[in-house]
Amino acid sequence: MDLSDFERDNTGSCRLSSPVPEVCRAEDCCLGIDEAGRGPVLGPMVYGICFCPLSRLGDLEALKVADSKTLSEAERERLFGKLEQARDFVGWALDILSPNLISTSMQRRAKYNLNSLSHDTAMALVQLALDQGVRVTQVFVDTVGPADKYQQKLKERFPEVEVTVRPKADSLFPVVSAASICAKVARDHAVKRWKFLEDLKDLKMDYGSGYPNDPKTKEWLSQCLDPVFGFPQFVRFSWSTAQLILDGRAVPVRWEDSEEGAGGSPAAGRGSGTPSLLSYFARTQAATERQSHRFFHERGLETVADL
Amino acid sequence: DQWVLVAPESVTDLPGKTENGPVFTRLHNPCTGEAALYLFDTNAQQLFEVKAFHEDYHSWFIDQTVQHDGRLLLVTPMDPLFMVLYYLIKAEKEQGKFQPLDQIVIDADFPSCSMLLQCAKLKSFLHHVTDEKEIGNKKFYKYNKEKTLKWLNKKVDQTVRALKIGNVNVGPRVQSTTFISGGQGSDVKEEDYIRYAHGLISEYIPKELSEDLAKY
Amino acid sequence: LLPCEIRHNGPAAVSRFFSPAI
Repeated sequence: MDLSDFERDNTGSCRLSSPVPEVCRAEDCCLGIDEAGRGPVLGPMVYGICFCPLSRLGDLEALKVADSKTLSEAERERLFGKLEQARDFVGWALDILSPNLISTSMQRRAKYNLNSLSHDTAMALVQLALDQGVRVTQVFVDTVGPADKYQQKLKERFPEVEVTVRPKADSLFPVVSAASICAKVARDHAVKRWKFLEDLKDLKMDYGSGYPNDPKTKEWLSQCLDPVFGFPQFVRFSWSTAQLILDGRAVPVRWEDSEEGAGGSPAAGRGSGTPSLLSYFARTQAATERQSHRFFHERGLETVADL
Repeated sequence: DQWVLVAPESVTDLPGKTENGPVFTRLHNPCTGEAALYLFDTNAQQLFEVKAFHEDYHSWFIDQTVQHDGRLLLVTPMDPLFMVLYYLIKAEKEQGKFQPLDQIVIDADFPSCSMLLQCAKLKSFLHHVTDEKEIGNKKFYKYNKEKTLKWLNKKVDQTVRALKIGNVNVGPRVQSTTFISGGQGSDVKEEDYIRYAHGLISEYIPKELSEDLAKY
Repeated sequence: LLPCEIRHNGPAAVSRFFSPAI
């Protein structure tokens, strides 16, 4: 799996895909979607799809791409190798979403939450397969948020496709298990080969599992914290684990859309309320304050009384 | 402590050795009556007003430091006659007689106002706003309202010219200063320029004088 | 000039996290 593009620039997203087997263009196919790295506070989240002709599902099952959660990293690598060897009838594609992209999406003014990001990424991968000529007739995917809403969304987007949204889909449907393998292997590689843009000096890379409830991960977060800049971009700033540490130990930072009256949220935090439209037009002025000539206040210029 | 400031290079010119470098000082703002910050250059040859570009939610990175105060200070030359005018008017109200300048420009709240008298050309321009008498080698001054209004009128005319050259929006429409339109629009009249310029000049003179200037 | 208010005066590891770009 060649992640060199993402290794070079791990600030955005990166798409990878296998060549499309000819048989997937000629026959009806089923497609599975799964994700890797949803829960951790560190590293990217990866969405993966895997597809094969309906007629070859038995062959896919024979590869024994079981529930990937029970497998070790080495076992996942081995299974991915098997999928690669089955390239005459199995195709895959991945979207790697960097922690920076996740953080900025969740924290920008028009909030783009993780579920929406997940849905859109999944749908974009299905569309990619269709655009590449894969004859997708069935899609299987695990639930992300309310199952019925996700199913409806997918059905509206792909009316010609039979969509099945089911909890634990990776243990029910081999094509989802296969997608899970691809996604997890990609995340494993991305994390292992992560290039920190920041100069972290002597910081040890012993961050544990990367999950928020791992004490080693929390300790590492505390150690790598910069009071002004927060964390390296390896960290998902939008995770409450990260925000709590910033709350306690970073300097207060206020943005234009910070919550009204708040003392100031830390580097990562922003208010969630929608600001009044009026707030964009006028700065509040004390009743006794004399307003200067429009030349000055239109340009944001004011008299200085003190340095 | 540090601030970010844009000023003409001449502010920090040091001709020869001198201990009288540029000085920030608080003076009486002739319009508001409150303290405001001004700058005298080396040897107080020139007066500058200090304004700040100030929007909410800004800070600075300066090299390897962070500065909370996100203002950008701007220093621009200012005619010291505006500052002296306040004291001339005050002296006229209180005494109504000819006095030496160093007895007119006195302020217990702002003792550095005496530095205004060092400004180059101040004395040669005082006649625009005063009547003068010379007794022996000493000059005596008295505020002249009519002369002052004539001088201020010239200031307004100069300001109108500058507004036109600078294509400043003086019309009634509210428009973003970063919006570049083809022109002022057909609804802008000469009166709008004069009204705008009067308003700008009024930022530098007492309210009563501004009202008189408006009538003039 | 930053688009946020940082309530602190003091050292900041600017060059560790930012590189200038034109």
